[in-house]
Amino acid sequence: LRAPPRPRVRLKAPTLAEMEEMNVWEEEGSP
Amino acid sequence: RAVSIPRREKDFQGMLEYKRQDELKLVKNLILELKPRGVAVNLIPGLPAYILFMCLRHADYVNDDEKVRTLLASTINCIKKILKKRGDDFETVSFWLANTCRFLHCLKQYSGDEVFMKHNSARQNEHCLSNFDLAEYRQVISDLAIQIYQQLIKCMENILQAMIVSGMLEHETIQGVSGVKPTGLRKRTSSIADEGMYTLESILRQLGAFHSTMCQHGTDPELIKQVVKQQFYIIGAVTLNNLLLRKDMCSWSKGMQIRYNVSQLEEWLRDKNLMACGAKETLEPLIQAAQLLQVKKKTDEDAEAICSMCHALTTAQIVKVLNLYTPVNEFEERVSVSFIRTIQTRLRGRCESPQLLMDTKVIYPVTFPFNPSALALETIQIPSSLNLGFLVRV
Repeated sequence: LRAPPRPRVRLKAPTLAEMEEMNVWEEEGSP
Repeated sequence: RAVSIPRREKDFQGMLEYKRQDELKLVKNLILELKPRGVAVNLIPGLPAYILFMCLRHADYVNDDEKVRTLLASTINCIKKILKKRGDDFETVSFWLANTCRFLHCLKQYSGDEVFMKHNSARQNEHCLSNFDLAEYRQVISDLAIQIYQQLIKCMENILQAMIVSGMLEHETIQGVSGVKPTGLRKRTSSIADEGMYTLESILRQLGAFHSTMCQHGTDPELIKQVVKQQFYIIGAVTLNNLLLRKDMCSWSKGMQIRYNVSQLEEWLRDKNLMACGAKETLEPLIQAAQLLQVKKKTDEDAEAICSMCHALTTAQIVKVLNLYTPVNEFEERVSVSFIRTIQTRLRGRCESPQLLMDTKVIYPVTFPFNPSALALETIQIPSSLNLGFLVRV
């Protein structure tokens, strides 16, 4: 018998605009 | 010396392991540096989307929420970046629209939500995300896909715009019908008429090129239908607007030519099995304007027939065509002022906008119907041409 799957953790997502502001890797010299 | 022993496909779990520090290299090589016209031609459709999703699955598998978050953010930002850089290139935009949609479908298909699992194989169900619910990210990816779609439409419009008037109105293919020019009208297009003029054939060729590019990129069939409907709307609206502004386009023979051109566009739809996508219906105002150029315009009965026939045209458009109508030979006459008044009186009760020209910038709302894939993630191999040797199949 398999154990019932654990509930997944909902990841909160930023909006597209917020994501742009975060500038995840747009620092100098990045691709 | 280590000897690598190839594993059997069934031993793979359809994931790709990567080091956190390789994330930039991953999106750079897979998104920024991938040329849709070069390497990507030989890839299985949607491969970049599957690769990114298989990386995401591994980050989910090791329960690293930060790795999941940054991979998604890097992917989204990198797709936006390539579209900023090469947003005027139809192939690039089409390629990333197809891949963004495929990525979105993967996020649904492997989400663990039963509603998206109906068509999955047992093995595919084993490949569902196990730790994180990415429903909110699906919304962000869907917003991104809408942006890319709008960019694709703009890109396509820029290419078609230059061809429409020439190919749909000016160029004449019907021999013997339009040989006679309306009396007293100069041929406005004489300077480009014979050299490098776009024809209906150019438009059909261009539509064919757009279509085959989208098919090659694995664009969802439902999405292709929406693109084609939008293309036809632009062709119809630009053609009608020019007809409404040019006296030399309002003759019986132009009506004939336009109807022939429309029939060729319909034939193209039939050939591509796209008759039911709503594209033909967007040409209705143009079709009615062409019919209006050809029907009799004299008696009260003619007026009644015109009013019931031209339901897709506004009163302003009908009156304009009648005013511009120019006889091509002695057997025809101008439309009388009293006939036009009769039409105006009959149409007075209509509830409509007073606008003469169609809005060529209207974009129909787009949807991305869920389209799961039968592809087994564990069978996917990464071609060395993608320079992703640092990814490990798990």
